[in-house]
Amino acid sequence: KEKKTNALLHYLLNNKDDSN
Amino acid sequence: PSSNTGFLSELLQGEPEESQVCSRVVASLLKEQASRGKHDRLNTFSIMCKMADQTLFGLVEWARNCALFKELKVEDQMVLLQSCWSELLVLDHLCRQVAYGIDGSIYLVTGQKIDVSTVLSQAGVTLSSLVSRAQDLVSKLRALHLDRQEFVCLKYLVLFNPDVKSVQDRRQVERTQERVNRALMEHTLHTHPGQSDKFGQLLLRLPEVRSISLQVEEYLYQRHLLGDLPCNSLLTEMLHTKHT
Repeated sequence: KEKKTNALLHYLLNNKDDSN
Repeated sequence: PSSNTGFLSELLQGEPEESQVCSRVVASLLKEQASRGKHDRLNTFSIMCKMADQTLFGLVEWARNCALFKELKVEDQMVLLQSCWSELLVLDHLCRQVAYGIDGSIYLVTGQKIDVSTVLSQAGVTLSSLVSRAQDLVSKLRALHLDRQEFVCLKYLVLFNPDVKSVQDRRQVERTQERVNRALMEHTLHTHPGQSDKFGQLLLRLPEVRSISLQVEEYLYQRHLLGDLPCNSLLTEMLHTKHT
């Protein structure tokens, strides 16, 4: 089963999600 | 012990202050409510989900800032967090109760308190069972006199789990987990010599944390299927990863 990519988690771990 | 103390104090330095976490979640909730009209205010369950979502953001940030975690490739960081995010949320909740809560009441990340009896009178069967199981675990951790260093070690033991499928650098994860395990053991023996079985008792709580976290995920996923969860959140994304 292909795991869905965790776009937001990937983004957070690579960049800082400033929208918070 | 000195190397152990140094290691533990390093881990502790990565811990956010409770007041910081609280003010960040409160600010986000206030911003959210302010952006809504009078007739589409968030209901209680949605507010709790937003709290969990914001706490989750904080936990990802916490992991991301850990030097040991940074040594792993992003792919490994992702699979570890995807595997243990709900355990970290449960552990975070449990330790907040031990540190700030009082018997019979639940202390929220926003600093608000809710009577357990109020929750149980309004919650459905599944949520009531979750709350009761969590409260039982809080009582056990209080009886064990869980302290902040031990709480931090438990979080890292859960995060650095070498048994997570598709971890590439399993050896590195294992090494880190073993080091945290040693640090926890030495700390409990050093600070609680009278409680020789404290280390073992703390580790015995982890399967319970895991079991509760799986039930939390299942519960949230069912609520998600009913459309009860706020959309576009880290929480829903993490739920989806587990249930694809």
